[in-house]
Amino acid sequence: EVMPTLDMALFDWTDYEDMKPVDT
Amino acid sequence: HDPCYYLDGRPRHCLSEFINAAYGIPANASYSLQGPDYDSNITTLTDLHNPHNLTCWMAHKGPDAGEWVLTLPLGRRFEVTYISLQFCQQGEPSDPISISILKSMDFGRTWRPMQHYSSDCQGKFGLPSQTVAQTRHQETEPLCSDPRPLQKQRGGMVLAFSTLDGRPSSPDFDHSHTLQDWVTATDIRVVFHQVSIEAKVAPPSAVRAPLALSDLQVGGRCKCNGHASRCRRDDTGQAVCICEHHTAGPDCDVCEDFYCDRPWHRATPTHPNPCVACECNGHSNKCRFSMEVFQQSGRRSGGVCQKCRHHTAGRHCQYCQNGYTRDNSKPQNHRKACQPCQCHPLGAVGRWCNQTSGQCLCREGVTGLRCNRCAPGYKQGKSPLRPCIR
Repeated sequence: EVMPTLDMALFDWTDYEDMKPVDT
Repeated sequence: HDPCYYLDGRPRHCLSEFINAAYGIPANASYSLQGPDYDSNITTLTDLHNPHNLTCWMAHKGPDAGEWVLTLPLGRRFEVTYISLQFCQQGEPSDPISISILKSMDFGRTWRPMQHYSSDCQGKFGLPSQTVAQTRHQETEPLCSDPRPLQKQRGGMVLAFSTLDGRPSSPDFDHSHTLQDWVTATDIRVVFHQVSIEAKVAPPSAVRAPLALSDLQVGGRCKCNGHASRCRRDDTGQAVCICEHHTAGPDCDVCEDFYCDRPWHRATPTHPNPCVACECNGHSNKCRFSMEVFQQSGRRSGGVCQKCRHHTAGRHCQYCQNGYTRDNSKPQNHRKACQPCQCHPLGAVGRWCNQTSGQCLCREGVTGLRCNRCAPGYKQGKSPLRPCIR
């Protein structure tokens, strides 16, 4: 089974803006 | 064809030309009976010797008293094979001759005798008269011998000193560090000693034959340690070895930059001992020699590459730096052989990966070479702190 890659857009960045990669 | 290499390119022991190292070099003379008196730049002793048109040189104050000294700065290290003195007189001199030949290895700072000549070796130099060194320990000590009978040549008499004659190790010269050292000189000095009292009171009927020199030769080779077949005068007039085998230095006595994987060695007929390049896989052009590494490798390789480029590291630039992994689709010497790890910013702990496999260190529930997928039994969550949840 090929697992889907982590989708950065699905993360809730509300409390983690400082962790958010620049290109997402 | 370069004598320092076989036709197939393998290195071989080579020798610089045998030359008269004294040719064209002005000699200095000093006379020291009543304080030093100098003549410098005497060129007639070392010019082209023409037996039909001799120029005879003797000290200003007369040859039969006091001590006069001729010094010949060769300008570089030579391996001297012989030193010959050509005198102007045709017959044996009536006065006793006492001559010493000395050498300097440090451009005239210190001197050591190589040979004494006297008809009274014991009285003049405290040495027995002998022409052969009795032991290997004695072979780098000056011997004393009677110069007579002098060899007669057209134009005068010749006194020739051969540096290796009578030295037990001379057949094994290429492997004898002692003898190689013995024949090495930067300067040659010839001292004509004061004649004995007995000679001075010799009956006036004796025919006085003033000691006069017409030629001084120093036969030898530039000291290139078996790594050059040519020795040329540079712009300043100094003779320099044209070094081969990736050696460098005025005597080819060090390894060229980057060719320091093994310690420098003199070439011998059986072992040319070329300097060997460091193996840096094309990622560096600087390296240093480490004796410790050399010993640990079984005396095979001691080069340590420095300033590895293209994100490589290690003694041979054979690894990838932290944060980079080997791209096995490219050869090791490719400038892009190491590529960034590309670890997922959330799925991986840090940006470091295994340098050979590229595997990043994944968080719990995360999998994949780049830690960019959720492991079986996990799904993507919303929290960037726990990217995959059960």
